[in-house]
Amino acid sequence: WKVQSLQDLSNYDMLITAFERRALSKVISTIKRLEQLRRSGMDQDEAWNTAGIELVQAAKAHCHYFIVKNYLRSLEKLNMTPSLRKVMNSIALLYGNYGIDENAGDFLESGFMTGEQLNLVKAKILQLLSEVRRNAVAVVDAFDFDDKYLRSILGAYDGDVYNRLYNWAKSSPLNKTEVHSSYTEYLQQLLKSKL
Amino acid sequence: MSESLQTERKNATFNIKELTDTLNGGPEETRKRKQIESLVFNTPAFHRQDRFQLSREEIYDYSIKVYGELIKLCKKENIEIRYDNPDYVRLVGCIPEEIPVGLHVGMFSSSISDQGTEEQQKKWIPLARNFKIFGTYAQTELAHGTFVRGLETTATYDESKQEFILNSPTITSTKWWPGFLGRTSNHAVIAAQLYTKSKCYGIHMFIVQLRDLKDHKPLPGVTIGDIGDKFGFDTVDNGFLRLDNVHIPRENMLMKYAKVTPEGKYLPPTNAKVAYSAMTLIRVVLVRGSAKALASASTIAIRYSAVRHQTETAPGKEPQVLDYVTQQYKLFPQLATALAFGFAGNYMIDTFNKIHSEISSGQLDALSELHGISSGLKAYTTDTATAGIEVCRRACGGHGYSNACGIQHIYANVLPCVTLEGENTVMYLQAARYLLKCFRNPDKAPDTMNYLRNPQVSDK
Repeated sequence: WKVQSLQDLSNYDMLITAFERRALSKVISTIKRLEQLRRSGMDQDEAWNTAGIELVQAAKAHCHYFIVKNYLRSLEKLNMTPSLRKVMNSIALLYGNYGIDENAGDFLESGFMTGEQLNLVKAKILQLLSEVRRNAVAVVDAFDFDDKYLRSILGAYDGDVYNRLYNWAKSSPLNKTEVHSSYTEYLQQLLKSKL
Repeated sequence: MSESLQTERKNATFNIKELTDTLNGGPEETRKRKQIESLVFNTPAFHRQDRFQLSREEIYDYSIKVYGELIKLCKKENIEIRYDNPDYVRLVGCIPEEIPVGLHVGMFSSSISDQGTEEQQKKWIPLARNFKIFGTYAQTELAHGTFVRGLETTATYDESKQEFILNSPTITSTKWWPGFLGRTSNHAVIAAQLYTKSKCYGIHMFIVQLRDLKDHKPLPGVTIGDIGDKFGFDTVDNGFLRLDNVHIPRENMLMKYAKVTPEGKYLPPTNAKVAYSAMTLIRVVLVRGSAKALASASTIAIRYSAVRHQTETAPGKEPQVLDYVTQQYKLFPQLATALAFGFAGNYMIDTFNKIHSEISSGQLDALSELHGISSGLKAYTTDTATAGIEVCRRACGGHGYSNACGIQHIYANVLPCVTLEGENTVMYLQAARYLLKCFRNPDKAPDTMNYLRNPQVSDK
């Protein structure tokens, strides 16, 4: 991997290559494992079952690669103002770098990435978190979910969380009466009983 | 308006409307979406203040009411209820409940459209489209899920009467889980092992009437009901169904591809996978649904993290939770993932439409590609979104445990997607099988797997 600086980790091609190599490595090692199992005398089904974990990991690595590539390439094609592109770029880079950090074992295992490069990825993530921070609320606003769709007191557009939480509590069916019927039915009897 | 949120919005460095338009596919698309949304948001029947305080039965009852209101609204506004009608997709997309129309249109009707002959479509589609019948799709059985070939329900052809006789031969063959089967639907497309002339030809699809159209009572030989409480999907009457010598005419077998002649001769399809095309559509839809669910949860958690202040870091200074790097590390990757999945969803819909039209015109080569790609992406996006939504819920701290948070409902309705329309591990294995097939035949690999065509790979 040619990454040598934080700046390199902003390069879409570098990120896509990383995920591509990871997927390829997973596919090749899975095939080798299957062949090894067959050579050891297992039939096709037995070998497939024994290599099941690797097969699932290979499929996941492929899907992850596809999503990263499709995301970055789709962004490149979109027509956006520079200010929006800057924000979207930071988020997309975060997706790519975070994916490498989360699956660092895979990238290191094949010898594709070094420990130093992984440290750069971690530093890049911190940089990107700080870049995304300023616009995070505005980005989720842009999803444009109506409050009636979200049905969330914590996530309402106006942020009037605490008044709504208090009203929500008051509307609980348990608060319909000052004294709940369970008191007379059970608690009162317990209080009166000689235990 | 919360001061914290006001400040956040004031400090933004880009135009929010521009991003909304970009995500929607342009200003005109945003305008259309808002116009359609206003129809739903201005109809009180779609919103109950006490929604989260209703019993399961009341919630089901409410969903059926919403179903009726939706159909009336579509008729009034001349919105045709079809999955390829963007206005309809926009409309159902802003109803935050699962309602029967999804399965009726997406699985029941589309199975008939995709796998029925012209005559079958002519007979059934108008009935379905005008809601003269309510249908669902019954494939999964009590002891059989993703392994479709293992289903036990039988459809045995009786050439003397030109009828199929459907049976649930064992308790394990009981149809189990199909949405809106228990109380709502009066018809279903049913997956069953086809027998003719004492020979089994594997799984085929049959249209079966389950309930009387006059009084909604189960027909003779049909035992049917709701499977009981679940983790979420409270609006949905996931059902069980047992069939005891239920007779249906030969014409009720979906025969666009495989056929049984009146004499009982079996004519096989060109591609065995055509039978599962309805399920492929749902897998494609689930990719986009995962993106939307994660975007919703991220919206809630990020807004709340901006409102909530926590811990005095300096005298008189209690920062917003969103200023803590640990919170950012939880939430911003979820936001990024939601956007990434949104683009993947768009890709999948475009690919599905392209391949689906090829399949409809008889070109079945691309079907394996669609199965291979949709199975993996369905699994990956639903797995990741489910985990991400839980991260968002926890990021809301203690209040994230209250139903007032709103993420619980999103989580509970996304969670089944990791097992429905194909359990995810099985889906990954299907994707792996296709991946390995493409590796061995790189020339036939689709563009999504073109890295397998890398000359370095061939050398290795």
